[in-house]
Amino acid sequence: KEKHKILHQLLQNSTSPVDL
Amino acid sequence: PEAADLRALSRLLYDSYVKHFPLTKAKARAILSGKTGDSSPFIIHDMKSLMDGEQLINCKQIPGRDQHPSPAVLADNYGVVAGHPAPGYGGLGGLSQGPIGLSHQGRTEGLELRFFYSCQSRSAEAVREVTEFAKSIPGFVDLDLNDQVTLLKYGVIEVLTLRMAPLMNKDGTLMSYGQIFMTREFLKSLRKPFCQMLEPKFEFSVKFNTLELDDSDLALFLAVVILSGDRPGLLNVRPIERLQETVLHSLELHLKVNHPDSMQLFAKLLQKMTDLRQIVTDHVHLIQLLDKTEVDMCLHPLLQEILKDLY
Repeated sequence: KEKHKILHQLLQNSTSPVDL
Repeated sequence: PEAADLRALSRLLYDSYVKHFPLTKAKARAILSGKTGDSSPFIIHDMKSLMDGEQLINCKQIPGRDQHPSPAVLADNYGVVAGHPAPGYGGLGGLSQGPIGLSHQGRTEGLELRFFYSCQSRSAEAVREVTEFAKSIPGFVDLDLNDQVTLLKYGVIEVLTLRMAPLMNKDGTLMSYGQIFMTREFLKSLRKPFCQMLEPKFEFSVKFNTLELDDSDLALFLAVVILSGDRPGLLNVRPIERLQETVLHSLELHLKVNHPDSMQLFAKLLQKMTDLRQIVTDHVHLIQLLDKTEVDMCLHPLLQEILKDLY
């Protein structure tokens, strides 16, 4: 999970703007 | 009843595609063929025009859309729209910093590098858009979360490559929500290995565009690509294959109705998936080469995640 932290975030947060 | 379900699925995926990828093929082709009235794109064909077009490259807003878009509503081409560098990724300058204070050679080299960083930022944003599209595929979010990650990790660059095709013709590509047209010759004139990055996409796109797919066809095809059950490391393949089978049926039916005179279009389209995998493999190797050879190379954290241990 740590290896793909941002992908996990993108998949789980539908609206929050992930820090890109 | 089954055909009605399949049509409903194609409609749902098309609506999601339009929602998440605002620069559709229809819009891109209108721009490329000069059918948008007086709003023709700014042409970048050399370093000077690249410098002149920096402001446009930097623009994150879709022309003619909401003047105050939310951070989540950004356009969709896999081009050059600078994002905000994430922590640990900045430091080398976004396009907004400008080339001031560099020698002429430094200016153009700096510009090349900044252009590359802009491409990365835009790609990261495009990954987010593809993720949202994937989540809208019925059944996708019910898959094992680790498998969702794997499908995105392996599928997203293929999808981004497909998303580029409508923006390209044999002479160049649209970027920045269609505000810029960058010539193929200019991209080929960049120093190695930057000049090698887009040329295979042009070759693929010119051939792919002869299939004359429209946005509704593409929406289904993107979903098929995402739902590939043979990605390495998948934990539970069967539900993915079942989902893909349904979308494949929907695509086959849709192509028959939408392209009644195009023989074997479904088969021709499926064959493109092999080409796509090769393009992505070569692309990943180029990025890995850049990572090793460029002193100032800094990969976007999201792209690092995707590229790590990928092929």
